[in-house]
Amino acid sequence: EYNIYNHDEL
Amino acid sequence: MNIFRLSGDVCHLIAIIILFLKIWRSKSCAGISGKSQVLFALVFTTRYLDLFTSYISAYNTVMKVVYLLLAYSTVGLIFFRFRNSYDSESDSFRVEFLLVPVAGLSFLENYAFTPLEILWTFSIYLESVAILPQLFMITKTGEAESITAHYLLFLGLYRALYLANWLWRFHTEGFYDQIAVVSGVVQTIFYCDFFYLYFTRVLRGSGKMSLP
Repeated sequence: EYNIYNHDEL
Repeated sequence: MNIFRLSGDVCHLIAIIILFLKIWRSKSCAGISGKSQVLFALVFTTRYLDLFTSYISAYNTVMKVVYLLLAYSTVGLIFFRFRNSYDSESDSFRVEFLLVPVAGLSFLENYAFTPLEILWTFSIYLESVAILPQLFMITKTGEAESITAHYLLFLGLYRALYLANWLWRFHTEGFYDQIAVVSGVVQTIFYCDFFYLYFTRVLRGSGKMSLP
């Protein structure tokens, strides 16, 4: 499940 | 990482570089909204605080630093080095009408009520409206140099490509970042009118893009 808090996008 | 996101980041970088070089080489920021550039610098500042808290990849870190450096350099050119060419008369958009709602919404609608997360949310909402002072200035002056139009084209393309990236990530990994997607759609919609003008006028080689 993608952890929404570590925003990996710029 | 996927091709949509990578090309989106490349478009974003191209846009920022086009603008910086335009101001630097023409030694003038005529027709450029300083307010939009300040808002973009604020977007990057509030979004990239995680530079100090989490490491994602060398690419991610390098791009964030490059965006921040170019954004603040551009603001510096507009408000300091070439401030006598800054057309503050035409750059009259009331940014408080953007900042207050965006700040309020980021406290109401976010993923977590933590400082970093609220600042990230603020930056996402702010980015979707940050170009409005620039678009407003162009409608007010009634024209834009074609280099400014190219800048706006790449800036608009970047988030449109991110929409494709989010579709792709939803389809391949079930990723869905609602705040970013909804804001990205709003942001891209603001460019639609400009895209139409760009492809019907600027590409006709009329040099300047004059609005109807």
